[in-house]
Amino acid sequence: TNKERMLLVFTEWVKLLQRVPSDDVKVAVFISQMIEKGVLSETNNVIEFTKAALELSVGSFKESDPTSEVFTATDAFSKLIVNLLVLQDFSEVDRSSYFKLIFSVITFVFSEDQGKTENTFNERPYFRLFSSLLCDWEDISSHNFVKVEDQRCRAQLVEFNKEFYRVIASFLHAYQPIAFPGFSFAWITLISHRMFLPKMLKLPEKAGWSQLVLLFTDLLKFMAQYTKKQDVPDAVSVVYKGALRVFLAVANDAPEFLVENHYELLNNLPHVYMQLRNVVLSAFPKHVSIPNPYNPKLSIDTVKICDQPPNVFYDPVHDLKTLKKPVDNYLRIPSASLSRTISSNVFRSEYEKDNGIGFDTVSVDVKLINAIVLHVGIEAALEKQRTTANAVFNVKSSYYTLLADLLNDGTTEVRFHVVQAIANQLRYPNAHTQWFNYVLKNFFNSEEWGENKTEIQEIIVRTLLERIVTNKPHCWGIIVTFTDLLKSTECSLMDLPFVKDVPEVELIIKHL
Amino acid sequence: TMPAEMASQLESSLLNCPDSLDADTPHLYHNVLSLPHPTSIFFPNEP
Amino acid sequence: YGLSALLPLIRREDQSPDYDSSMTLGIDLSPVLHSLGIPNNQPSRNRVLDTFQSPWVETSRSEVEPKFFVPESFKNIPNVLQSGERPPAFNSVQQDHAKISLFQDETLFYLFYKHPGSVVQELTYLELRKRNWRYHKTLKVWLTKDPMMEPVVAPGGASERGSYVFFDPQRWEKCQRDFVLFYNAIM
Repeated sequence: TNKERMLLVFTEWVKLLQRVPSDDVKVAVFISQMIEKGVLSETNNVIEFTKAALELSVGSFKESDPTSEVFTATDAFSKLIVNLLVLQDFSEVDRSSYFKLIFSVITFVFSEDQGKTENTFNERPYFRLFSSLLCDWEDISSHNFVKVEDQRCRAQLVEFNKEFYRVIASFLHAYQPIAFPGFSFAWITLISHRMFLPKMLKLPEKAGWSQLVLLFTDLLKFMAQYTKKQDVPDAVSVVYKGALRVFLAVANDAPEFLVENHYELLNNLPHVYMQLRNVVLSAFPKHVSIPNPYNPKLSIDTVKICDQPPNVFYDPVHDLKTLKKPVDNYLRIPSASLSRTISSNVFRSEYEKDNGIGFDTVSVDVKLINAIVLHVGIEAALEKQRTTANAVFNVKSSYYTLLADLLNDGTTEVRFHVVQAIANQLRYPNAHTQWFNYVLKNFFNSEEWGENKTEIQEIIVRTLLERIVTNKPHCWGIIVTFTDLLKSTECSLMDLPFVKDVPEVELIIKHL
Repeated sequence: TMPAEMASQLESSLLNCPDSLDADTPHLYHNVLSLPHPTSIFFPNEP
Repeated sequence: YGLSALLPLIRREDQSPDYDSSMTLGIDLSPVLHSLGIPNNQPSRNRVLDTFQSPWVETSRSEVEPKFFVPESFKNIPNVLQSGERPPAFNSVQQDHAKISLFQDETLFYLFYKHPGSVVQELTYLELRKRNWRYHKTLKVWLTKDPMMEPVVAPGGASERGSYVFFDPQRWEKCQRDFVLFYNAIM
């Protein structure tokens, strides 16, 4: 049968690779003959061959003695794919479509295998295939494909390179844990693979960032969905540990990724993961020197780097939905009616369950609130650069009053999420941290809340405190803001009724 | 709550979790530097 | 939404039922960072993702090969060790002895540890012995006498105490140690 003939060709390929080095001319000759003889002449043949080769590789893994080389066929298949991408003439079909076709077939076989074997599904040969693909591609692509002699081909491959990773990223999104829980641990290992993650982080013009955010979001959503407050399933707890370690590695190597994507990442980070939230928010760009936040003489307004607004990769304005116009109009010319429109449209249409500290459901659109707060902060920092600091460090500025109105008109729940969103911007010294520090301090001391003052103060103290009582890291902006409140002559934290009511908290604050 | 089937697949994935050996660079062709030779049992027997 | 919501986190007695504290309050990250190769809670100069073995310590049992590039000028160098066009091979203890003596100590150690059960392991053993290194059977490391110190032989003559230079294959360096050497332990 056709399938048998293809398996024969693939087996010959496997044997060849064991006998000669992969850059031997015989390897190229083999590929050339495969093409000449029409083994892969049509789409159907490509599909059938891919299916056969993968099924044989997976089968051979399952049947091999576990102490021997179990991935021989899988590794050979990986090398075949890379050779096909490099050596073929792509004048009629483009490389990207060809690659996607192969990957689609792999996905089909994978998904069938998963469906058939369910709990006995073994992710390892599929993991190995993707891992080896990444390694083999790295080998051929290093130094701008210098190993490829044909200059025209080389130029095409250089052009194609980022597409290679983007295709893999898009398929990884399809393989996410919620879709294929039996592949979860392999998946997390793949998104953090040494030949994938650093590459995606460093693609020119941040070309890999959107997809990385999507993949991290897939991970966070999975964890969010299945992290119960009590009784976290062991496997989910292991997932969390792995995720934490990956985020720490990213914070070390590419903190700017976390800095610029904090908004999107936090939108999907379960509230209960307080330490992980701090890991994301305490990232700061390399080469930025951070003054000691515990220095009692520190004044945020004298920190020079607070002139710089942080980069924000994804503009939250895209998430403002119907409130974009009202918000932007309000910032230009504040009005009570615009403010009312904004305040009344931050609610969800139905309750959603949430894992919060102290709450189980959410009736406000938290993502929308986060978007509003960050957008206002971005605009305030821009305004400061365009005009003067006084334009925004001013309790009468529209930037300030928009947020103040949200608190004034909002329910307790709204107030909480607005303050949380503000706290999310108290990060390393930058223009946003400085402005939101100003906002929060003024909110704390303001007399405009009337009988709601105590509640708002308590929410502010709770929000800051919860980010300090965790194990490190702690955000610079949170420490500085909390210190400012502690030093405040206008209001002593220790005298506040809600602090006195909770002796444990009183003790902590006294200690701080 | 995680459906039982999903939980069991997740567990199975945990059990089969790929390790650093699975993620290592593939080398199908091994260039033999020298022939096999019976060496002392005290020598290390793994590279 | 107030402070009392934090009580289950901070109150010791209440800690177990309500929240998984390893995720809320979190843990001391120093050992985790250490396992990643990030020392002292400071950002490391090394890019740890480039050699990342696995998200979990438990599955990071071995190093993984990072990306690297071998320039063409490093490959296919003709007539290395007078071997003509083909790359040098060590297939005969008698014939290839001479080539082995051209290598530095570190190269010999590399070949010894890298190619178990082979002619080259045997050849490097013989050559290192010629250079007054001795192989310790249980420690599985090579050592030689520190020339600055004479060892003291124990009464009975089964061992001596002295200063030796060891080659540590894990750290890939020579290091000096005081040591009690049993003669039947070396070869």
